[in-house]
Amino acid sequence: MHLRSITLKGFKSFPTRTRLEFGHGVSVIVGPNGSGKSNITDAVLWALGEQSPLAVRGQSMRDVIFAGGHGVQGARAAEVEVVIEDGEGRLDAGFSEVSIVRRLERDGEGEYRLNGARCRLVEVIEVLSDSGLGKEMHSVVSQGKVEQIVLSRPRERRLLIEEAA
Amino acid sequence: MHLRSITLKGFKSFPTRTRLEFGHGVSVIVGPNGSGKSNITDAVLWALGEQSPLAVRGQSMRDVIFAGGHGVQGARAAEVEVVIEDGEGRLDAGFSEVSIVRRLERDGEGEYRLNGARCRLVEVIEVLSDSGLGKEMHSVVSQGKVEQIVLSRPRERRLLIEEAA
Amino acid sequence: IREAFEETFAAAAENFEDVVQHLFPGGRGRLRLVHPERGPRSLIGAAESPPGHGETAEEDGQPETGVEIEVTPPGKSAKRLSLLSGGEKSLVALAFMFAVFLARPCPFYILDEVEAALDDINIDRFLELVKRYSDRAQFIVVTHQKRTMDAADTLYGVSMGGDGVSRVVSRRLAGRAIAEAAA
Amino acid sequence: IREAFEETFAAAAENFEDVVQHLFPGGRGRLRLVHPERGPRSLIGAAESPPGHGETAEEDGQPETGVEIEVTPPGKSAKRLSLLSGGEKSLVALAFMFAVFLARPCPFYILDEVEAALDDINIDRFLELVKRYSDRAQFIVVTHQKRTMDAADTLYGVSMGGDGVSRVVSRRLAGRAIAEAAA
Ligand SMILES: Nc1ncnc2c1ncn2[C@@H]1O[C@H](COP(=O)(O)OP(=O)(O)OP(=O)(O)O)[C@@H](O)[C@H]1O
Ligand SMILES: Nc1ncnc2c1ncn2[C@@H]1O[C@H](COP(=O)(O)OP(=O)(O)OP(=O)(O)O)[C@@H](O)[C@H]1O
Ligand SMILES: [Mg+2]
Ligand SMILES: [Mg+2]
Repeated sequence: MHLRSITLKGFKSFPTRTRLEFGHGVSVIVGPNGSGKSNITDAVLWALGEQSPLAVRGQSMRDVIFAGGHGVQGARAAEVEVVIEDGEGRLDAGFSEVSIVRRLERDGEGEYRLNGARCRLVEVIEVLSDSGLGKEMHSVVSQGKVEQIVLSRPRERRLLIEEAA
Repeated sequence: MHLRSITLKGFKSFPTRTRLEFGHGVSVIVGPNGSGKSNITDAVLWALGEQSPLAVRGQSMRDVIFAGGHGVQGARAAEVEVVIEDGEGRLDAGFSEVSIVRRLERDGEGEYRLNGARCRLVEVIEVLSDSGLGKEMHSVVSQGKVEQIVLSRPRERRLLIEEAA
Repeated sequence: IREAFEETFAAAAENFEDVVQHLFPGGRGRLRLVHPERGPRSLIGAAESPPGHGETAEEDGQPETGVEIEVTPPGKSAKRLSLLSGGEKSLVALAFMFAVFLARPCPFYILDEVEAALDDINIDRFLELVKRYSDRAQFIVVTHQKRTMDAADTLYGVSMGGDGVSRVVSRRLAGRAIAEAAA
Repeated sequence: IREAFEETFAAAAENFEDVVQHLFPGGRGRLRLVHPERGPRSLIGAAESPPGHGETAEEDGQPETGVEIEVTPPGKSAKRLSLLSGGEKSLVALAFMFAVFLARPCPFYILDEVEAALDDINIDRFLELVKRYSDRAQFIVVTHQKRTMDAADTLYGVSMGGDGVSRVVSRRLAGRAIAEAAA
C-alpha cells in the first residue's frame, strides 16, 4: 500500500497541471525558500479531506486557489488528485488503485471524487481508514509541527495511538 | 551601551561558575544539540527579570536550578549575573557599568542585586528601561520564536514599537 | 477497540525504547500509560509528572488515560520534557513517530523540514532510520538541506520563476545501495 | 508617548521597506497603521486584511491601533502573510526586527537559531545585515550551523560531557575584515 502520485492544478503556486510520481525508496523534495515544497504537503492534506484552512496556512479555504503571479492570471479552481496503490487488497473497493480528487471553485463550490465518481467526504474518510490513514493524518508532519507531540497532552497522544490501532 | 558579560552558576546545565565576556563585533555561540546554548539565552532572560517559567522552558521557576547529572550532585541555588556597560552615561545610576544579579534557592527564596546591593525587581526594570531594554525583552529572540511577530496580532506589534519608542 | 489500543501501545512502547537508543545513544526513554483519575497511585513512580494532569482529566469528568513520554539523554538526570533542547525535542517527537510506525505502519509519511533543529550528527541518525524503514512504508521528506538530499533514492527539485509559478523536476538517483557500497 | 510612537513607527516603516529590499531582492514590503474602530475606512486599501481585526478590537471596547505587515516576495501577488513559506515568514520577522532596531537600537540582541528555516542564500543575506549593523548594537547569535559560525568575530563553543555539565570555550577570531579583504 503506498502513495503512487500527487497531481496539482490551480492549487497554491501550481497553476498548471503538475504531477509527482512516487516509487520505491526514499523520496526527497528539495528547493529554495518559497519555491513551493510545503505547498505540495498542503495539497496532500487538503486532497485527503482537511477541513481547517489553518492547517494549510490559509484563513479561508479559497486561499488555496492559485491567486496569480507576475504576469500570470489567477485560476478559477484548485484541484488535487492523490492516487494510492493498494497492493495487498486492503481497500474493499476491489480496485488495486484508488484515486481521490478534491476540487474547489472561486465561488465556493467544491466536490470530492473517488475513482472519478463524485462522492461525499465521509466516503473518502472511509476509504482512507481502510488503507491505514486516519482522519487525523498523523503520518503527515507539516513544517514547524514536528515538536507537536512533545508539547501535546498525554490524552492527545493516546488518541494518536488509538487512531493508529 | 552594550552587554559586557554573563556569568552562570548553578543555572540549568552550568553547575560551576561560567563566565562569557562579550566585546565588539558579532558573537556567535555554537555547539551540538543539547550542549547548553539556549540555556545561556534563558539565563539572560531570567537575570533580567523574566516572570514566567514557560519563557525559560520550565514548569516552575525552580526548574532552572542545576538538577545534577551522571555522577554530579544537584545545586542548592541558581545565580546569574549580567553586566551591562554604559558608555554614554544613559543610566542615571552614575556608574559606567551595571551588574544585575538574580538568585533562586531550592526552597524558593530568591533575590535581585544591583551592583551588589539587594534590590527589588521594579528597580531592575527601571535600570533596564533607562538602558533601552524594555521589560518585554524583544531584543532576545528565543529558539523557535522568530516567527512570532508574523503570527501576532496588529495590536501586539504596535505594543512592541511603543516599548521601543 | 480497547484491546487494539493496548496491543498497539505495548508494541509502540517497546519500539520507543529501541528507537531512543538509536537517536540518543547512551540515553534511555519510555512511554507510560497514566490514569489520572486514580489520584496518588498514578503519581508513584511519576515523580516528575506535573500535577496538572490529574486535574485536567477531572475537569472533563472522564477517566482519561494518557501517554506520558519520558526521555533521559545520555549523562543527564531524568527531567521535564519542556527543558529539553530544540534538537532533543525534535528527536523525541521523531522517536515517538517511528515507535508508532513500527507497531502500525501507515502507507506513507510526509515529513516537512522535521530536521530543522537537528545538528549534522543527529540528522544522520534520523536519516539512517528513514533509510532502514523505507522498505516498510514510503517516506517522502521535504527539505532545503543538502545533507538530507543525499539520502534520496528519488529527488524532486522544486523551483519558482519570477512569475510566482512553481515547477518540479524529478530524477531517480543511481541505486543508493550501489553508491553506499562503493563508498 | 503618542508622539514618540508615531515618530518611531514612521522611522520603522521607512526602514522596513529598505530592509525588505535586501532580504527579498525584487520584492517589496511595508508597515501600515490600521484603525479598526473606524470601520470601512480602514478596509479601503486593505483588501487583503482579514475582517476579524475590526471585530477583535471592538470586543475590547477601545480604539486599538495596530501595525499591519505586508510583504510581496518577488514575482508573486500580494497575499496573506499566513500563506508565506517557513523561510519567508522568518525573513519577514527579521525584517521587522531590523526595521525597529534601526529606528531605536537596543544595546544588544540575542538571536537563538533564528535562521533555522532559511536556505543558504537567505542565511547569507541575513548575516550580511548582522555584520553591517554590528557597529550600532551587539549581536549575539546562537546556532548549530557552520555557515552562521563563519560570520563571527568571536566564537563561543559550548559542549556537554557525559556528566550533564556544559562548558564554554571562547576564541577571538582573526579580524573578520582582514579575512574578507583577503578573500
Ligand atoms: N493561492 C496561492 N496562489 C499563489 N501563490 C501562493 C498561493 N498560496 C501560497 N502561495 C505562495 O507559495 C509560496 C510558499 O510556498 P511553500 O510554502 O511551498 O514554500 P517552501 O518551498 O516550502 O519554502 P520554505 O523552504 O521556506 O519552507 C509563498 O510565497 C506563497 O505566497
Ligand atoms: N535544571 C537543569 N539541570 C540540569 N540540566 C538541565 C537543566 N535544565 C535544562 N537542562 C538540560 O540542558 C539541556 C538543554 O540545553 P540547551 O537547550 O541549552 O541546548 P542547545 O545547545 O540550545 O541545543 P539545541 O541546538 O538542540 O537547541 C537539556 O538536555 C536539559 O536536560
Ligand atoms: Mg516549507
Ligand atoms: Mg537551543
